[in-house]
Amino acid sequence: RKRHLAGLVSKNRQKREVSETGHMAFSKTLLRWRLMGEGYSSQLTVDEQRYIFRLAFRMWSEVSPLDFVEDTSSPLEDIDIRLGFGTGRHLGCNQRFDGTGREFAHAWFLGDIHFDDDEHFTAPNTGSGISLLKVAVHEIGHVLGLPHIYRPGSIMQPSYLPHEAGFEMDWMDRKAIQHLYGGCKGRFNTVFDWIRKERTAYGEVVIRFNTYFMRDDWYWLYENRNNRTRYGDPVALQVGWRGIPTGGVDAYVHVWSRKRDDVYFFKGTQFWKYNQDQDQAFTQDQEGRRYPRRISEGFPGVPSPIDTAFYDRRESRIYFFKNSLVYGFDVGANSLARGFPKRIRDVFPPVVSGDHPDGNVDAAYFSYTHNAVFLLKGTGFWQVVGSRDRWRRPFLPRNGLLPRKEVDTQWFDICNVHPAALRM
Amino acid sequence: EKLFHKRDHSDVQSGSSHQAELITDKFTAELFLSRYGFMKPVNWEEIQFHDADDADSPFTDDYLDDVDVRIQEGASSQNPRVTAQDVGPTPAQAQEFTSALEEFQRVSGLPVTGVFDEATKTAMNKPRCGVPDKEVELSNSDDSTAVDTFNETVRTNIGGGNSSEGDIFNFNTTDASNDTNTNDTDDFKGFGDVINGTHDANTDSKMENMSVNVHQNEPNRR
Repeated sequence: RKRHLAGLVSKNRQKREVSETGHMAFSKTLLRWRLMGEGYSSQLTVDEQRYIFRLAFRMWSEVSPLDFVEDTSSPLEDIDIRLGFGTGRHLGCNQRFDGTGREFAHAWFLGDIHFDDDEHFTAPNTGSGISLLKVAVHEIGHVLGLPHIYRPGSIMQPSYLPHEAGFEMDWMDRKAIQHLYGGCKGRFNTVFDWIRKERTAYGEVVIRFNTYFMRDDWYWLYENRNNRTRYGDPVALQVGWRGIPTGGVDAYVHVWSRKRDDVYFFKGTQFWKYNQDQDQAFTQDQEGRRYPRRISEGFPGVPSPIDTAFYDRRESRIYFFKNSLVYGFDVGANSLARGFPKRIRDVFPPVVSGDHPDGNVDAAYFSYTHNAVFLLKGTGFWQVVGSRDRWRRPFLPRNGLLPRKEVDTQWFDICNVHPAALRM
Repeated sequence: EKLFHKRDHSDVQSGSSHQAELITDKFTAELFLSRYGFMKPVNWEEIQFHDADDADSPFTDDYLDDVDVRIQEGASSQNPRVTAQDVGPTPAQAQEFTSALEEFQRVSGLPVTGVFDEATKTAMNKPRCGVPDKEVELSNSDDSTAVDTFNETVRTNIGGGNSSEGDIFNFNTTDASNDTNTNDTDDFKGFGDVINGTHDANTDSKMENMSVNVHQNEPNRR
């Protein structure tokens, strides 16, 4: 038995390394976990236990570059994190549980998490007992390398606090895990602010917006006031945006003027018009046009596929980006504006020489929060100089691009989860 | 099966033997603080055994009258031969306990009094994670097992002559390789630090190996 255990140690040892911060951490981003068959709880169904653990792992995945997948078939030595319930002497562990009260669980550096089945573990939102979800999130934090944190509100507090409705990981906990594993980075297909018009109780029309980031087949709602994504995101694209193509889109454009209020999604050589009232893509609009339509039909002179696009309300133009060129499209004239296409560098010159995306922009995004346009490429972005910037610094070129910054320094914690976790 | 009678299992019972031992006094509080890293565990390398004929020995116990340091961990409150209360803390140890208590009070958001008061007792008895709050420092480790149990070999001088072959220091013991050790009285449920020592009087050397099983569950230690 000791030789077998020693063998497990040697196979697992290379998975950990000292991260750049000097702390121990997993050296890979996809971690496999399993609820051990000999360690089921007697208090919840197996399916409940597995669901809670899936959710716990997903919560960490939502705030870190780590992905977790439940693996019930691989050899045990390939499992990174093993979970189980036990009482007293349990699961070959050298640390006894103490019975009902005080210690409810512990975690070992090789990835084992043990829960004291003498405690009254309950499912989330039950209101009584000890939330298994909360304990699991805490112990997973230890496995990932976090120590106890004494800050009120931290999930890594050593003492258990009774059920809080919908507990989540706050800013400091997120930064703690990102200190070990880094932030979440990646390219986006498109970013946009979705406009909604609502009427107050007094009949007044107010404009509300929400920010969305899209990547491949999923999307996030970004809460600007909270500097994070919505809890529980990402969501599968088809859930929130019915009728738009799978695999992601190239661009989103909202043509919003006195006369028009149209939303378009672009992918490949086609585009879709979105029915804001019905919350799904049109198959046929009020004018009788069927969708998807060819870009060349709806926007003559614009090539396809495009890299990205955005609508400039100041000039009533849609700027389409493709490679190193930008195509200014006059929506009123329904044709390319005079002089286009032009080089992106000429329309959006660099403020600092050499600091420019050049071409192949991933997303062009007008933000109502910042009242500015951003060009995103890779993991970085450039902010377009606005009128307020030029009022303060008149030497800035019109539509100039300010120096590059990392996306995750402006929009935080937009993290992938494993595809298996997309549908809980 | 845990006994219950109601349909919704709301009256499920735990056996009284499965209740965690409460922190009720300074001794159990000290064990708590040691377990979770607020105090250093007993460093067995500091144990000095002197000749049993030493008339200055304060101990009267036959087995332990050659031990001149207070045994903190692993001693059983039911052991008639030795208890921590029998020997009392040294001033340094009392200060260490006070400092550890203050640290615990500080991180727990309690008034930092250095006194084992009711609020501190309540806080210690709250449900908590079994991972220590602070690293437990040890001199060396042998991580040949997958559960992070390591044996620390402590070399001590043992006075010869008065010990018999096979004498076992009478502490609670658990053997890491034997999960069903009946000697484990487990008086400190969940605390687990134990020693297991034997003395072989036939050896010429006055050096004695004491194997000490100390476990820690710091997830960031290899």
